[in-house]
Amino acid sequence: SLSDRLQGVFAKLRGQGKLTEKDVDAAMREIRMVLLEADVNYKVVKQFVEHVKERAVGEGVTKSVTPAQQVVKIVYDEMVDILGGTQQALKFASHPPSVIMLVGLQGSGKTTAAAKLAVMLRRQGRDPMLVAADIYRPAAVEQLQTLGGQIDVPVAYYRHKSAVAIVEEALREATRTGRDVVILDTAGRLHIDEDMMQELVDIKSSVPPGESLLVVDAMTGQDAVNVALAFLDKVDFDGIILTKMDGDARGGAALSMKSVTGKPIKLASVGEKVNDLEVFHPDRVASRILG
Amino acid sequence: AAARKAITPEFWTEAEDALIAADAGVACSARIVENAKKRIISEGIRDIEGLKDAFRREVVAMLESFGEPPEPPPERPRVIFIAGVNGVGKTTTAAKIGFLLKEKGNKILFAAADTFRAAGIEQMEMWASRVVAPVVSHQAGGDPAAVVYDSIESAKAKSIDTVLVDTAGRLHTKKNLMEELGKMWRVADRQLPGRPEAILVIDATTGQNGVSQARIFGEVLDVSSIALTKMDGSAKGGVVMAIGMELGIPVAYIGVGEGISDLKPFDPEQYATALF
Ligand SMILES: Nc1nc2c(ncn2[C@@H]2O[C@H](COP(=O)(O)OP(=O)(O)OP(=O)(O)O)[C@@H](O)[C@H]2O)c(=O)[nH]1
Ligand SMILES: Nc1nc2c(ncn2[C@@H]2O[C@H](COP(=O)(O)OP(=O)(O)OP(=O)(O)O)[C@@H](O)[C@H]2O)c(=O)[nH]1
Ligand SMILES: [Mg+2]
Ligand SMILES: [Mg+2]
Repeated sequence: SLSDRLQGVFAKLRGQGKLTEKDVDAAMREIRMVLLEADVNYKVVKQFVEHVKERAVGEGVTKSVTPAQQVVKIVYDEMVDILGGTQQALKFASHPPSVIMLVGLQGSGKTTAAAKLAVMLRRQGRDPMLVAADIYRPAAVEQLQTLGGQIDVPVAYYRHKSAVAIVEEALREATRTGRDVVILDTAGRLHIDEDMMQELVDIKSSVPPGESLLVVDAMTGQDAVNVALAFLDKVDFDGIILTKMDGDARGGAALSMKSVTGKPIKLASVGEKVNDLEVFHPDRVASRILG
Repeated sequence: AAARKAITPEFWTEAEDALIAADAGVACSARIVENAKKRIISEGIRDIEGLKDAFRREVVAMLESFGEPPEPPPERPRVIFIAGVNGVGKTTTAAKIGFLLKEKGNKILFAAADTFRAAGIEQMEMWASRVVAPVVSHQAGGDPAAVVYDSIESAKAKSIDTVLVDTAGRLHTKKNLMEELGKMWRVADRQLPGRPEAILVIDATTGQNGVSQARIFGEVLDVSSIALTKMDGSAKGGVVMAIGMELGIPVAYIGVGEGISDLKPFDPEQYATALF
């Protein structure tokens, strides 16, 4: 763990009054390695370490905690600060139906997250509808329809229509049947696929979502920054859902994305079942990243 | 004199950053930089093109050090498990490999052994009809080991060359799911004249968790090679170098899209060129 690694670095420190720059540099090298091993983007690591160094140099070495513990606390607090501190609640329209749109790379967990959101929102007293707007992947519509059937939530889908047309028609149906929240499941796509990114822009301009969520796999490595910035720039999103948090991926992508986009991680998916969706806990993820 | 200036301390940092940015990981990036440094010094390379080329050659050398995927067993049918964590591209890759083998004259059969995920079976069935190959499937929720068993019996009856087993996505941290996979493997092993094989599917966007995935999947299956998917994105899939360095598993295929023919045999030279 970071604590252990820093204890080693500071082992030679003996009763000196302050942490010198040289002491801190050694610690920063360890911190950089830990963060890179945890998949935090290397540019984000650079900034983060510089920031932590500023706070650590000149820190008085107190008797009650070891220098290592002091530095770990600075790192942990800094990380919780970055990961948290922003609005995590989902945004709903003043006049129903509200629209929530899920976007992201292939296989990140959008379709499953759509069903989970429906369950969560219904538990909060809302009346959700799911929209199957992935017209490309084999059996994608069947997947959402099967999930909808399991949780007793209607799934809107219309054969031979474009994704935009499906969403438009679904919104009309939601209004007609008094649904108060519509959850759009979109096809997985590459942030560098211009046509597919344009499809999201077209959907948004036709049916503006009150909430757009970028769904990202917790095991994503360095590329998380490129993906988040591209989706932010071309489509815009309000928050992130981090999936597959029930694995042992350290989750450094969370720090990277929050750091460069400022967008909050609102939810964490923690399993394959429809109930496995929870609020994002910055403190737990900070501990996990630090190992 | 200008050429001499190419080798600055920044040069080594930037080269290492490029490898880290590719998800090669701290240890593997350091190793490649170390090897490249030796080569650059011993060969007296000074120009920027020569420096880049030295790095490319070290990446190729590292990838080639993981060896070639083993020769397939001579007995028929072959059974290849397509395994890996959730959402990485197993079902799509199974279809692509089936298509590739069929183009080469193999008689193939798909086993729709993801009986767990919603529409897992339907997805494999749709792909099988696109490949134009038979598929063995049971009811959703059924025992996946039974699907494996039936598919091998069917393969023997139909003189099939290769059975491709699509398995459910599973996190390597889930002990019961890994045991289920181990059971499927043992069923196949008992039923076959030869040994089953396994391809581990790794998503190119994956960070260092890929190493744990390979390690744990390698404990229940004999993983002969990796299929690295989604290389048509911006991620470089460098975790396969960290995996190779630790476990010696080579990459056999790369996935470059969502279509049936978007699969290429892995080429270390092409990979290294794309990196630098
Ligand atoms: N263990 C675990 N698996 C998850 C989680 N979320 C999704 N999955 C699984 O990840 C795989 C992919 O999920 P999907 O919902 O199909 O992903 P997707 O983003 O809709 O995929 P595309 O539509 O192809 O882009 C499935 O096997 C899901 O069951 C999670 O939080 N934990
Ligand atoms: N761009 C791109 N997408 C891919 C590639 N391989 C698979 N995909 C997409 O990734 C998503 C997931 O693919 P699947 O084949 O369902 O993945 P899986 O591993 O079988 O998923 P689970 O069974 O749910 O664990 C789909 O949207 C595929 O089209 C690839 O090489 N490039
Ligand atoms: Mg989907
Ligand atoms: Mg699958």
